[in-house]
Amino acid sequence: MPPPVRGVALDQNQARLAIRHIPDRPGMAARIFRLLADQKVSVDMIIQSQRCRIVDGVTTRDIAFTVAAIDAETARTALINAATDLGCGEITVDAEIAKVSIVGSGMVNQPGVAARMFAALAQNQINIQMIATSEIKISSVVAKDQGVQALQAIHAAFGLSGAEKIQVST
Amino acid sequence: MPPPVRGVALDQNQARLAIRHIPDRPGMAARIFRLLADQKVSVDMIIQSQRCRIVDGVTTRDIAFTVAAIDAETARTALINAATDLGCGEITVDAEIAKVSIVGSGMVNQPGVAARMFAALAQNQINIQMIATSEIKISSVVAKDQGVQALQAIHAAFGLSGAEKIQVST
Ligand SMILES: C[C@@H](O)[C@H](N)C(=O)O
Ligand SMILES: C[C@@H](O)[C@H](N)C(=O)O
Repeated sequence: MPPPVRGVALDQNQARLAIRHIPDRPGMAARIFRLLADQKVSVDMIIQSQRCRIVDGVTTRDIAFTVAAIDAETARTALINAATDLGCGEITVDAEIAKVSIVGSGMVNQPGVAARMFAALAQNQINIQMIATSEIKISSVVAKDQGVQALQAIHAAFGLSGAEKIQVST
Repeated sequence: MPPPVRGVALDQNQARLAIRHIPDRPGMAARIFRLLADQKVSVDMIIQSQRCRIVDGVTTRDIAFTVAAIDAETARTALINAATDLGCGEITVDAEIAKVSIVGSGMVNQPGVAARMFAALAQNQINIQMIATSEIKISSVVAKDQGVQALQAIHAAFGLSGAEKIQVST
């Protein structure tokens, strides 16, 4: 069995946007991401959780996503201009984030890989702000000033030697 | 440039759990996923959005995740037993879901790929309940009874011929 985790990556070059209270009906996500695509904004992580909230009698959900820090302002302006049209609430931006990820095949089938990553962050008092996963990657968003510490903690927790790829984009 | 999307996958074998009002401090995610790992529950998607809520003066966040449908009850019981210890709120389970995903390399750099997937769902009046992405995969959770329709709509939207892999696990 190859080790489940092949490497750790850190991206300190992202900003997170969140759109609150999007009416929860078909088509809303399509309009939002089409709007961003038309502005040539590449979106990295998109996270929409299952939680709904009723606002003025309408069921709504939040969508959060990360972009390259240089695109944050373009994305924010485009969304603010469309907020009334979309019928959604507040648009928030946070550039003080870092994304730290572990990559490897077969992680999902080995319960405990995610727990080990999260425990490495916990032992270093690093709070997890967002989580998104796929079969071969687990990403966490942490405070920007804890990015390097998060990378080192996870690297040590999985016993990765110098050989594994560490990607840091600053 | 290879087409950004190589294939579409549908998994109708999952259940979604959500844990509400988890105290937002380091270590909570580690405890939750260690608990599930100890029960040999493999977790597929994990989604924690940035949204915080203040409950009884404590900042909290929700975490949602999907598991194989056969593991849902084990996961729910383990979490309910630990809820007081963890200091979190309600645990909800929904087995009436399907996960539909597009896979391909270089999707993130092509801004309109996500918009196209979401538009295909919108045109078929399919509501998106959750979204999680990575560089090579965009997954959406939809109602279980719309899973096959979602797969077909996305397949058509990306002009995938019979040659591309469609993975359906039922
Ligand atoms: C909130 C948003 O995702 C909506 N449910 C949609 O399908 O577009
Ligand atoms: C909510 C949970 O993710 C918490 N922030 C932690 O770091 O564990």
